[in-house]
Amino acid sequence: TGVQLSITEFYRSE
Amino acid sequence: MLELRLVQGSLLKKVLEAIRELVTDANFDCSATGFSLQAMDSSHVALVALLLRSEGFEHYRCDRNLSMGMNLNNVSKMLRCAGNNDIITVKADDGSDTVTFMFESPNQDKIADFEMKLMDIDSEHLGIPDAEYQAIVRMPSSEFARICKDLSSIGDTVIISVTKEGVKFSTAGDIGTANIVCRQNKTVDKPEEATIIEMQEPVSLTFALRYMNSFTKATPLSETVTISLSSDLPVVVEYKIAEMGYIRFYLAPKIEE
Repeated sequence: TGVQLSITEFYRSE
Repeated sequence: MLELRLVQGSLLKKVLEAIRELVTDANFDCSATGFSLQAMDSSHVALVALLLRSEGFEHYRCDRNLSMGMNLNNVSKMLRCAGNNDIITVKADDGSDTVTFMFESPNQDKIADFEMKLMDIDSEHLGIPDAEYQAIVRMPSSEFARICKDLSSIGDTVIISVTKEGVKFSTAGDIGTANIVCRQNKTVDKPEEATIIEMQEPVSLTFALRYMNSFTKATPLSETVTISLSSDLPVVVEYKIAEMGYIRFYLAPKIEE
């Protein structure tokens, strides 16, 4: 049910 | 040279139990600020950020910034050998490929040294900017754990909706559906039993219950949990660690196909 987004779609590598 | 002495050693044991299900290997970073960790689960859906501030340790010596790669199951094996009332000291020499955990019983009649091999971990460090959240819910951590456990026996995902009425946790599965509404409740005997909802605007997001349940392993660390929600951000589930810092779990939402 639904598509699981990834954390890396929200936060960038430092 | 690194030497961190934590009188309340049980805190470190609880921290490991809180994160080891989510993350297998991680770098523990030591700096003048404190002892910290940031790691994602293997599928990069969830992230854990831990901070134990230097002021919270009885003794904190960190001559230079140090990153120590550890297998969390192995750390947990070591820390389970410490008594709940033991004082724990973490020691490492510069350039060493081992870390030593020292356990002292409260009356100093038993002292144990456990040396563990470090490992090289190539991990990504993400920048997490401060954000304004549409809704922030603070509630008893045991209540949140109970809700996640109960809902996961019905469905795989939870919809968390915050409105003026309160916070609603909903799920659906093959056998049926479930909705649990918690209303704001400030009139309780103890502040830690309160449910407090700060809402800028209504928000509703869907998350995998498997991860939420894993976050609730941090329940023994804090009597309350704070859930911060915004429609364009991962949810933040935060457990404050008294006097020392926090453990924050970030979970990316699920969206409609």
